[in-house]
Amino acid sequence: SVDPMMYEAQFFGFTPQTCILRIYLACQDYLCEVMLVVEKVMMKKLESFPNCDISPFQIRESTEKCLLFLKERFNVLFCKMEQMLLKLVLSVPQNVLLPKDKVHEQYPCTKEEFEFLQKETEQLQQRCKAEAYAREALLAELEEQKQVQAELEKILQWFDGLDNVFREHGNSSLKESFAFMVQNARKLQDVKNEIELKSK
Amino acid sequence: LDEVIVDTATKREHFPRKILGEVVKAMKIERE
Amino acid sequence: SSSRLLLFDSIVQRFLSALLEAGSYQRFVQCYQRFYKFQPEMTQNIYDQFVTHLQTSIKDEIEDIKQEGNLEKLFDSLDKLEEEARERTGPAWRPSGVPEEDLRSTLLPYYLQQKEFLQKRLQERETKNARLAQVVLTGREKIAAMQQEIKERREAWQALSKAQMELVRSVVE
Repeated sequence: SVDPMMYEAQFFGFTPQTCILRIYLACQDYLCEVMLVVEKVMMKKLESFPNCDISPFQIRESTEKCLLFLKERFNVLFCKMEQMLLKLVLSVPQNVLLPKDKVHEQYPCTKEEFEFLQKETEQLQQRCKAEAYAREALLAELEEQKQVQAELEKILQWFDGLDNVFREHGNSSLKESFAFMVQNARKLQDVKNEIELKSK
Repeated sequence: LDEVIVDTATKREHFPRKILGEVVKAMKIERE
Repeated sequence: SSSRLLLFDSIVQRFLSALLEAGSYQRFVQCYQRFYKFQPEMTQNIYDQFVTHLQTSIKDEIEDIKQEGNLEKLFDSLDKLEEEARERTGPAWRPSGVPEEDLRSTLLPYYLQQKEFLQKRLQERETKNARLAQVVLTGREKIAAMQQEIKERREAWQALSKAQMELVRSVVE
């Protein structure tokens, strides 16, 4: 089972295995490359000794033999290096938390808690909206009250105007002046009746 | 596998911030 | 306890040394037996260059990889994180593999902030609305009082006009 080393990939931005592979391929390439250079130098040297009994094929054979051996050793040694690098250098220790994940330690929360909080927030939003609508309604009513009060004020002023008319003519109030008129009317009636009586 | 690992790790690195940005934006609009 | 960078360098160095130990001059001569017999000094010279070249190439490559992967900086910060986490014995949090689960903690502080903000805003609103409602109630009472006064004055007038009617009627009779 391959350990994907996800957390390390999150930290490094690449998987440690990629890094190791990169080193492996590079080292292996250089090993082959250098061996070819060795072989080429030897071949070149042999060219200047035409009567030498060493054939290029034999040099090639030696190169393959040498490379084979070195590759075997290379793989064994590289395996050890890989384990050490993966274990000691390219791994995030179990007790280490990456900075951006600190939030998970500060705010651990279960699904239920989170949903409960979301619901609470939702309810608060609804209540805020309700209060906002209530505020609109109250302001609208205040506006309406202003108009109604103005109308009622006009009516009351009208009544005041009426009362003032009487006051301007020396009557304290309508009621009184009316009573006074009724009195006068009654007196007139009595006088009239008296007159009628005498005339009979 | 390597690509999938790196891709997942990259998402884990970037998406929370991205989603958070959207959530905060939504909350701001809610506030307004 | 040494830094990761040091470890990295020394592990690579040890690998190289071990590789060159395996590819010793004896081994080299063993492989190139004929050439060695034919040109021993040359063989030594070629071997020395082989070792130097291999070491230099691999070391340069490792440096390139360090640059490319920004390893030096990453190793340093990982050392620091490890230092900071020294007290923590148990395993730290790791992604659960369920994105929405892991996302919750990221969002939680902002939801808490939003909740706090809304609570504060709601309280302000409720207080203001309570005051406003009081003003509205006072306004309603005032209107009721004005309506009552108008009603009384209208009734007074109606009573008068009724009495007036009666008077006129009685006078006419």
